[in-house]
Amino acid sequence: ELTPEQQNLLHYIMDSYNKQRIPPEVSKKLLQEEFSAEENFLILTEMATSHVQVLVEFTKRLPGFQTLDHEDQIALLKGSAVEAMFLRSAEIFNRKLPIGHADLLEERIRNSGISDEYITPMFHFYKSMGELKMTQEEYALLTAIVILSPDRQYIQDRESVEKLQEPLLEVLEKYCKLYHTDNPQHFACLLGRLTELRTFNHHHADMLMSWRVN
Amino acid sequence: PASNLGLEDIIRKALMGNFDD
Repeated sequence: ELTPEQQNLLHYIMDSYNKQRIPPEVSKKLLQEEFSAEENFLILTEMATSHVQVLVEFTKRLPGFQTLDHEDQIALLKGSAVEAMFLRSAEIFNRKLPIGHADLLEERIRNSGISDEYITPMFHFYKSMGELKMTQEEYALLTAIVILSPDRQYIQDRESVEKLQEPLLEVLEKYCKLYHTDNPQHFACLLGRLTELRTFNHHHADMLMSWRVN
Repeated sequence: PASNLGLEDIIRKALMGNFDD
């Protein structure tokens, strides 16, 4: 079972996670009529920017984050933003959007000038995340774990970051054992996704470049 | 507009809490 401290930590993370909202004036643009590649590009860029702002707000509330060196805070966020966004998108595609919105978003992404070599693995990733039937708690904890990864580039004080990440890994491991009794490998599967996210992170710069060129 | 900023700028501004400035 989760200890009372671990339960508090989980509730606290969930409370912060649930405060994440892209402003309605940004998300409603998704439903506007224009569907040119340029319009799709602009909408996705604005959503991504908004997404980063929301992610920073979540990160600021992670226990201990604000005690880290300021430049380490930036290095953690820079290193993880893309991965956290892919995770959030996976959650959104699998359970968050009202009916019809997911199709619209997918259509805009597919018709925004990004080449299929990036699109195909991306939607494959979202689909495979859906198959894991992750709860919101798991998405929240995994996002926090991704952000507090001590092995990002330019981190000076890795030990302090590790100390913040460890309790979250312990809660996630216990949570998986408690709520996925049918699959003893569930926790390992979630950690496996972190490797996959790193690959997306590496490809992301190339993807942006091809998007701009197109 | 925010969409013209790079990732690091967005992060720095959001961390300082003055994104609207």
